[in-house]
Amino acid sequence: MNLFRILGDLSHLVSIFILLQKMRSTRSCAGISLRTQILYLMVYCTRYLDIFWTFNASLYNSSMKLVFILSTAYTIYLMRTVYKTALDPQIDTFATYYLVGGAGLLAVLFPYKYTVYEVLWSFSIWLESVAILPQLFMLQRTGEAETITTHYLFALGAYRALYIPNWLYRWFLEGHFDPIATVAGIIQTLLYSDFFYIYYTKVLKGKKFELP
Amino acid sequence: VEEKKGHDEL
Repeated sequence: MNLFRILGDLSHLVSIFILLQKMRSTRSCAGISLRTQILYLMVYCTRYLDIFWTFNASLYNSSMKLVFILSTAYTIYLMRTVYKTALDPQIDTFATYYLVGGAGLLAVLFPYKYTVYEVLWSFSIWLESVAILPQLFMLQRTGEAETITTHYLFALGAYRALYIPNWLYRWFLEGHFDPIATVAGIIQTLLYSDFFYIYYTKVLKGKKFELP
Repeated sequence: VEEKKGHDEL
């Protein structure tokens, strides 16, 4: 455990609370992609399957896993019930089947081992790297976002970005290297680069998030 | 050679 990883995980946790707070304060899920949320639920359910048998890993890991699964399921539940009037299937249209199919293909081609758990783990890593695309696509179509939504996206993107120095740290200091997670994590962070740039140049300077 | 431990990150 190192500082980068802790900060990354906290950023991940904070992002979920910002999203719930956004829905509560605006009484709406406008601007949030249901498709991205469903992809994240798939990511957590396939990666964190091991909560049922690895009680010994750490209480920290197990509790975080449970929180991620339950809070994302709760977010989806809220979006499909309480806040469903703000859902806009006309805007949230990214072809998610390609993302699931691509992640599935990579998982079957390059798992660390051919076991159900390892293939699903690899699938979850690749799927996570692109799960934000429906959300970013939606943002591009609307051309603007509420400030609280941009904070959510920043915290979510910062989580994987902070894992990169964590992986470097572990590689140099612990001799631990996980090529699948590292390559996918770098791709994931690159997908956020435009967003990070606009967040930095506009939102952090008090302006509204608008695409040029 | 030490066997690779399971996935220990989130």
